Amino acid sequence: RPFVQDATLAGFDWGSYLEKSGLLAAPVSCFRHVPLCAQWEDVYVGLKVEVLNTHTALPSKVYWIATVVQLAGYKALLRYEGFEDDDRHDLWCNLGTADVHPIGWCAVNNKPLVPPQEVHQQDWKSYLMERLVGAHTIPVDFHVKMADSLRCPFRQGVRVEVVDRSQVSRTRLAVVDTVIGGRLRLLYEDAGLGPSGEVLSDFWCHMQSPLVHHVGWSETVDHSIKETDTNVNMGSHPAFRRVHQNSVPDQFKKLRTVYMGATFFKEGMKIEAIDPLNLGNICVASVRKVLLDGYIMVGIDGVEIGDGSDWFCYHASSHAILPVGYCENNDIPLTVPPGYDQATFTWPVYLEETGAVAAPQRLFNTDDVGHGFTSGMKLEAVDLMEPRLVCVATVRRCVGRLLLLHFDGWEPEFDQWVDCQSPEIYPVGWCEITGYQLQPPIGPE
Amino acid sequence: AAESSGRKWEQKQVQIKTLEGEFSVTMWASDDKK
Repeated sequence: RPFVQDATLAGFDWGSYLEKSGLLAAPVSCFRHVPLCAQWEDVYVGLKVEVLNTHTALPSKVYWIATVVQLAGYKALLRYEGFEDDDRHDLWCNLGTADVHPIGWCAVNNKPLVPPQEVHQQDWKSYLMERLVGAHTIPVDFHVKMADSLRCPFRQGVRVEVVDRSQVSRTRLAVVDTVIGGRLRLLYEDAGLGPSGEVLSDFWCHMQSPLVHHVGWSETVDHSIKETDTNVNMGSHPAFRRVHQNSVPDQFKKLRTVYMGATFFKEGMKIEAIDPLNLGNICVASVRKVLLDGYIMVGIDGVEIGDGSDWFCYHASSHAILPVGYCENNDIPLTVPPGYDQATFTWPVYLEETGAVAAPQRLFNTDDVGHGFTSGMKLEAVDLMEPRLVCVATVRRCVGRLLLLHFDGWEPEFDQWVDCQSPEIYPVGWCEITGYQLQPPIGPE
Repeated sequence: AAESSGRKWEQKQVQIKTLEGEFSVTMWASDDKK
């Protein structure tokens, strides 16, 4: 990516962006790993809230009652009571931020409700009684739940094993430097420091990412790990000054248990797999090595260097490995090995030519989980090739549990396939809640 | 009370305090099931 921007500074506003595009945002309930996912079915159009009144000349902060007229991720389009059908003063507000409260909050906190100066009503009591009696408001513990779900078991100084971005077939020891909304900035222990003390190589991922593991994981599953170069001194960086604490298995998401008996994946079996270095491509691939605990190393056919350094580790339950024929069955272009023509490639011929067998279909996790995403929905998504960036994105296709994400304003070659339960996708408004920088769309809207 | 997963909706009296005075209304509010 040629440049990095801050959506807020760039003047990007989700509300007006959605209104212009006429598209919907994916609901919070689609994202199981995000704050308030479980509570979101109690949030819907018609709810009443107390919200900061921006239509007043009063010098102090005052509030007024509003109704949710539209939802977009964490964002709600609100209409102040009294405006009736007049939508000219509607405002987009993030329900996860502090200035939206359940009805009754102002009275408890001794803050008077003051109507917008544009609305005139003879008898506010009767009017509000009529509007509020029998209506619903947001849960009393809404913000408490939000704060609870933003707690993270990781803090600066915790050591982990994470994929080595310079050689994806191995892991590397890293230390947590920053945590924002469950996303970890990890500093490789021997990355080295630049002239200004900056770390020369880091990695961002969500704490539930399949790329990050507890210390000792690599040895446990027989995965290659880079030996830390002890000649590199990182001691002057804040993340390395304190005593480090090794992460433990309980701090990580448990993966689905897979049975690794005689019928498990075997070396040489052919599969289709998302290319870890070109995430918009699903390629002809091979199982290169079977590790322990359900993990396998996968190579992309025809483009491997030959020394195994470009193999990638996937768990057998991963969405990123697919049975032979998956692309054809789902009308997805299969990326074939160099020398083959996509139009004439067939699996039976290829298997015969390579003397290989296809991995049995039952070994794959292709459960239909009923995720709720549909094409056209907007969201905030990590660019997995530059994982510090969370970008404005659109679901371009849904195929089973896979989503093809398009980054708004970018060429389709940047599109990426992700699992519907990936921890690297977030509802509209997530960056605003967590304080993470959002990358706006590039180019003219 | 009307129930949704993990939570329940209950009718509650909530206070409204405007510049003209204070009054209470009955609304639906949800809370964790205990």
